[in-house]
Amino acid sequence: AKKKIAVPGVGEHPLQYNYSFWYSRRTPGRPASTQSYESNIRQIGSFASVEQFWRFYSHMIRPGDLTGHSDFHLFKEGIKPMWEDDANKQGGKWIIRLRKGLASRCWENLILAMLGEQFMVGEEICGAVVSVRFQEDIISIWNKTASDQATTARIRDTLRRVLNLPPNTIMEYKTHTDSINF
Amino acid sequence: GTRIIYDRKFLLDRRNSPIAQ
Repeated sequence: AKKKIAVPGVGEHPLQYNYSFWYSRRTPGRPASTQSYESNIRQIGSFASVEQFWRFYSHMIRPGDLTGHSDFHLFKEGIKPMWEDDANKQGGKWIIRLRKGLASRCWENLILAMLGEQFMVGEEICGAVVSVRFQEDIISIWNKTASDQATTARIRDTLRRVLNLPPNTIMEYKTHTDSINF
Repeated sequence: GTRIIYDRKFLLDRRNSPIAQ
């Protein structure tokens, strides 16, 4: 069923873009094929204003409290959090691996920067993901054009600033075509 | 056009505004 497009309520503070939250969890023992990925991902809902964002976010479990192999995705409304989406096909992502205990704070700082348009890269941002794993957690931010080095450099520099990470934190850029081939 | 830019503090301050409850 087609989801209703979100609109800001009266007196609320509109965002530059509407966004949708998604949640996915890997079923143990299943291969990670495209089909099973798509069937394991659920849209939580969409929002158009700062206040609507908080209404969702305040009721969501913090990434650091998730167990098992799970992900939260926050993407612009209309973009699926998948490589195959037209907005992502030519794109890539910055990946930051986090030791356990940092995911909740880093995820919040990352999505607040995205919602508040702190990256200053025009239409380039597609969405962000936090992936909870056994040994470590991973946050990533996806953009449309992997070949645009000025954009990817600006995203990296903004990430460093808004996440306030230790200077030795490793940041890795991966194009989605690399991920597909891998 | 004009972009709608919010800093972290502005967003956090809206968290407990009556309209968000």
